[in-house]
Amino acid sequence: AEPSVVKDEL
Amino acid sequence: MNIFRLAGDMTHLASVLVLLLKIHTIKSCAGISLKTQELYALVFASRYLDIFTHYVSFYNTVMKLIFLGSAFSIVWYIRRHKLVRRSYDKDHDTFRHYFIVLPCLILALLIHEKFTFRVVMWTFSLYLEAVAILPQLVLLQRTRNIDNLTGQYVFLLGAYRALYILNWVYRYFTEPHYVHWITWISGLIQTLLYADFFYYYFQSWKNNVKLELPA
Repeated sequence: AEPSVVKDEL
Repeated sequence: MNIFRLAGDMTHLASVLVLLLKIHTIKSCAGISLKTQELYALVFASRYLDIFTHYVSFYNTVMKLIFLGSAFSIVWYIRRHKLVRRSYDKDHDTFRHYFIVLPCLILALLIHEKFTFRVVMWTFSLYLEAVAILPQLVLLQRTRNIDNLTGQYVFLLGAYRALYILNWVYRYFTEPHYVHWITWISGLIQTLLYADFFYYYFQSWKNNVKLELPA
């Protein structure tokens, strides 16, 4: 699963 | 997307445009740290490794391409363009890359959310972005004459980070399970690095005098 990183931010 | 995040991204975009305007139109990079620009190129290269494999939105992909493209073209301009490189203040831009890159890499290998190549590189990019402005701030302090565009460039970069913090505060209260310690702490450190600059920026603005940082 994806780690809980802020992947939708730049 | 909330208003703080959008305003932050737009401020970031504006900072890049101001710098490109200075470099492309005036053909000058006086007062701009090549070291900081190279670190930003490394930041985006290591953070956006998944740009073509992990789709978030059209907006995100376009912005990532803009930040990657602008970062590398700015570095190219300062190193290779025959007019621009002449204005580069090499003697004062002496910060060593590895003093910054190596600790960030070690920290990312030690403190991360998951030990995979992509996540470690992503974490490394966060730590690196937090301190990438340091060579630029040191150069500003050594430069007696900070021109308007350079001052605005650094101010916009700092404003972008401050708006991202407001974005995180907003998201914390509006989204469930929204906790990102690594992002928040490195983002907070990054913003605090601008505190001193902000102080003198507003002083010069209020008193209507030229921006100058004390040695």
